[in-house]
Amino acid sequence: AAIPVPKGFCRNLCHRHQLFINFQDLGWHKWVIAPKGFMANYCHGDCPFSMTTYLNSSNYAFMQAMMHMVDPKVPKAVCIPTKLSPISMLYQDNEKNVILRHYEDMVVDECGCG
Amino acid sequence: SEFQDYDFLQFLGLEKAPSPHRFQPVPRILRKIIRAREAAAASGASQDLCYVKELGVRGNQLRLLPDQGFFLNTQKPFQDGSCLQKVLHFNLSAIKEKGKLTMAQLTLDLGPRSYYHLRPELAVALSVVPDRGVRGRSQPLPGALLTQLSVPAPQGPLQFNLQGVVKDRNSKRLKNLDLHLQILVKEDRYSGVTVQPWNPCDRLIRSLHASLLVVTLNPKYCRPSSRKRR
Repeated sequence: AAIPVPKGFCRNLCHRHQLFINFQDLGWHKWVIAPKGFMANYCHGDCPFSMTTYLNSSNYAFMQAMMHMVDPKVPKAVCIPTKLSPISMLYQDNEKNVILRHYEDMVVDECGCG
Repeated sequence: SEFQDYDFLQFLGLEKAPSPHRFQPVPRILRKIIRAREAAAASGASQDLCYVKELGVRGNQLRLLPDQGFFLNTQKPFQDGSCLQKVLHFNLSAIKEKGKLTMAQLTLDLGPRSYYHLRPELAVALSVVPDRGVRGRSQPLPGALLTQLSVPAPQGPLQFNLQGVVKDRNSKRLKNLDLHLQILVKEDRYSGVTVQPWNPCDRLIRSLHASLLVVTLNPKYCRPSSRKRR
């Protein structure tokens, strides 16, 4: 039988949060032609021992979470990206060159305890 | 607080945030590529960002260099009946990215239907010149003819593959590329008379736009193509 989980417990657990990066907020719209921004997201949340047994976490996180229970001075496992993807950007440099280039690991697709 | 974007600019390969007065015209092909990539990213489709399928070449960075050359003899008509002669100059040292150059495509945009009422046939001759000369003072030294072609309905972009030209004989990338462009107005096929060359030429001089699109493949980000080993 599933163990009843207290309300709001899940919200604190490690998961992906939406974060839209709008280049206008950074003043980069003056030289970035496209895109105007992109959904980058971020990882945040708690990594208790129980999570490391089923969420896509590394064995390392499992061991660290276990050691944290034995000795609280050992920090808990942390919530990190486990799947990332690139974006392409079209921008203009100072020599009037228009450049299209892609950048790895710009978007967080999945999170886990690591 | 002032956003410290220094690190990200380094990441983009820029010393400081560009501050262009106005954006260069972005060719349709680049907009098409970026839109396709945004759509693929939004749909979560996997992408091979080391292959530019719209151009059919491998590469992970495209750079469009504007022409920084100058027109020759704009004051008086040319003896040889040229409509216009122009030095095209591209600063290849602006290509900072490492890696193999997989494409160098010159685009001559003749502008919209520049001759809708005159229709003259154009002859376009393109040469590589060793020395571009000085604007308004000296002519470029004659160079090797690259291509010569007839353009019956002169409108829109003409494209030329210059990949073999942007490297020296040791396959090292040149620092500059200087070309001599000559456009002549040929006999007007319909009326049998040579049209007065200055009418379409003024319009062509105003609307001509040249740019060089280069594609580079950085092995640090892109594994060599997984060609089947025999």
